[in-house]
Amino acid sequence: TTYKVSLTRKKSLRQNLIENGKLKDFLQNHQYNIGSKYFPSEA
Amino acid sequence: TTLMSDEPLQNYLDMEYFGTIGIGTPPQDFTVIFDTGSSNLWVPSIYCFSYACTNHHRFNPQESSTFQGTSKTLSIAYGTGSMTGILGYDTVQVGGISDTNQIFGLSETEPGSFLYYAPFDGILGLAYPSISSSGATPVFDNMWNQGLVSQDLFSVYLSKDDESGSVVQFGGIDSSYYTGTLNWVPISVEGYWQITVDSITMGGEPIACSSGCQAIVDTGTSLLAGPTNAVANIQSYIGASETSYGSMAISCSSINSLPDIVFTINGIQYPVPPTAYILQSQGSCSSGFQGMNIPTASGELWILGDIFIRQYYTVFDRANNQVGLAPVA
Repeated sequence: TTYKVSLTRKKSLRQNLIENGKLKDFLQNHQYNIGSKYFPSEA
Repeated sequence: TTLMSDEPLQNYLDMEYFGTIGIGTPPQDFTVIFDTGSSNLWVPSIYCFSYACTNHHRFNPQESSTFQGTSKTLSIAYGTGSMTGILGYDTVQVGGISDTNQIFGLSETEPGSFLYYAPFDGILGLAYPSISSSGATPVFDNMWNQGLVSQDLFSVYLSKDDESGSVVQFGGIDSSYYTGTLNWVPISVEGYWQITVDSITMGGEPIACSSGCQAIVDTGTSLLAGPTNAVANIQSYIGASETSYGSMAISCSSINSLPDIVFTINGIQYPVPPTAYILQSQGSCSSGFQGMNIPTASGELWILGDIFIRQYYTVFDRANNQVGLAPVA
């Protein structure tokens, strides 16, 4: 028994934010460090 | 039980691959990221009144005959705010599997109003249970514990071009998605899907990881991420410069002149061509490398996100704690 889940490729959150004029605000107001996902306690 | 774990939602900023799951009886559908870089399943709930939730599907436990509530709460603090909520049990439909008695988070607050624009509702984590917030059993562990899949592994194929065609396969491997043979790499630390990389070279020259380093294979991160300094070197070598959008712009013509960047893992070379590490969108190009700050004590760490997985069909083997890699077909 093996099961496949199809993934759909869609516009990214970054694209949506750009198109709604919100990306600059997001980047200015949030420290952008994708590494902290892997070090929760440090973050 | 409330257990804070902090993940930044930034990793999901460039995510493009999403799947649909159903939760409850009858199933309520949600669009989720299948994320090998985390271990919890959570979706917005009707108890969430954040701005972000108004634009997403919200789980209503009163409309599910199989829902069981708990007194446990969940808090996953993102760099941009916290997803807080309660934990409950219900049946989760994933690709034809009825994953009964699955624990999941029902969010009451969402990490940041900007999530209003997110193309996904929630996250389905596929990393090890050891990093799961509140000790919640991850979806794939629950599937395996209940004997729902025949092999204790799952595999990921990410299509380069089409909107469709990408697949997460639970309990099996499909050889039509790759060429040659799968090379197996032992997991170095069971938590994330973490492996050891021998070196990273460009045009035959070492550019990072010169004495070996660690890497996490993460479907929940779109780019190739590494230490800020090493990535800054790569950005300058490939001629990328920062834009006001936070991305690194690069001339599209570089695609024809730049060399492969080669990750050597367990003695095998995994070249990533410029067609992969230079992202093209609406006529402009940007670098697929992203610098990240991590605690120095952790040593050099790289994140092999979707850019890498689009090149290499990946098997996440829990039975043998190893990752299988082969060039996509």
